[in-house]
Amino acid sequence: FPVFQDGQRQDVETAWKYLENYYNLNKETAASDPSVKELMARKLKQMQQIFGLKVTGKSDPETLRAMRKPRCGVPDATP
Amino acid sequence: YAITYDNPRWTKTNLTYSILNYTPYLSRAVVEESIEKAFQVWSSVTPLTFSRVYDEEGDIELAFYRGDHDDNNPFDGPNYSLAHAFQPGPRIGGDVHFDLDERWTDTSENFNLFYVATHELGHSLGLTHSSDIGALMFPSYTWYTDDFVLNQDDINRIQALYGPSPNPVQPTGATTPQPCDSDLTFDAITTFRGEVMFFKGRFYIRVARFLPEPELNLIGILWPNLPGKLDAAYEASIIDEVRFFKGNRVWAVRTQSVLRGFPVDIQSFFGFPSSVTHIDAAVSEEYSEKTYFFVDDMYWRYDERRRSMDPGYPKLISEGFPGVGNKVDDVFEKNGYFYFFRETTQYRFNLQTKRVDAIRDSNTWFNC
Repeated sequence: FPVFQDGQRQDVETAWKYLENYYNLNKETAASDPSVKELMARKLKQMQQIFGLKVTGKSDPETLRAMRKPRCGVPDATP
Repeated sequence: YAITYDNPRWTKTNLTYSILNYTPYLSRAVVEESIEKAFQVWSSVTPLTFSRVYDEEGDIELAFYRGDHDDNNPFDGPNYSLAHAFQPGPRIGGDVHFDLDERWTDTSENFNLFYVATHELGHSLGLTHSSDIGALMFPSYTWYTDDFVLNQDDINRIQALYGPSPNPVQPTGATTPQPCDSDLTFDAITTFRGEVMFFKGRFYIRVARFLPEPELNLIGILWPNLPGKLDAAYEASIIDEVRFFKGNRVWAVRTQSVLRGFPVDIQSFFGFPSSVTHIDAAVSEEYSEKTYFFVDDMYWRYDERRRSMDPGYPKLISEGFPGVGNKVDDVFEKNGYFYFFRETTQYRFNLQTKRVDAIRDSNTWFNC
């Protein structure tokens, strides 16, 4: 996953699971089949915007920290 | 406003609710009171009313579940995912599920049931998450203080769905500060390890050389034990502490910890007379290690090394700091200047010449 700068497997899994749960990642992957890299970057940007983080499209430490905070289980982006 | 796709909303205004079970961490009475209070938050700003039913299914059912509970949204044990709710509709629509594995509280300790219930009921009524970090509907858990005020963003969004409350006195909510708002004033300002931090309500605005834009966040993210609406703050850099003031109490902070033994009263810690019950502004001059406290139209001087008040004080602000007025709201030191703030104006006071040499708007620090 080139979107992950440091390539930490655990971080990849954290971000993937988070985007799957709250940003509809898996459904859109199946429906439109765009490049996984692009889709993840787009979802990460969406998430960073909502949380007022620097919008990089990358799973930087700030983003991962926000992902690990206690939260509501309702998705942030959902049809 | 961002409202759930297709704007689902309740078409009737008299809604019922039922509580199916309880958490072992709180008494039944506390759970019931927390949930009733949560409903009141929403009924106070809309025409909606909520009444509890006992022997039938309410429009909104509230329950505690552990792990997989057959709604395709399994809980995950302690922490992380705390609760979820369903948009307005029949059967499961509007229902609220709390994770039974969380340690639910009725205090500022994690996780406050009233706060989470109020958030989830926002979903039950048709709201999505908000990107306003001060809003109740922000996705992360952000409860750090005992005083709860609904954010104006939440009020605007729920009233876009249901209209305002018929009550002649319309409640207003707290608003999240916007750094570039020219009317913005501050509760307190201090330097903090080379950065400058501005405080307003429950929020801080952080300015650092390496940040292109100021960072806005909740004070509680850094220091969960600090109250909001601070009066004053200053950095005692010689001991790497920042001290925060509210009323007659002071908190000392080093990095991300409030030091043990705090808060204490300012009379016993600094030696103020009992007539001094608050501090408007404070700043510590780095080279002299003298701290100035501004109270109404007077200022006091404290010696950080000797840990005692200097004799001969208080003095008039207008005499010691000519040009800054009779009263100040905030002050901090940077590069040989004291920056005084009064309402939306800042005064740059040169510590060498003892004169004000620039007067500007207060938000010039935010690259607006």
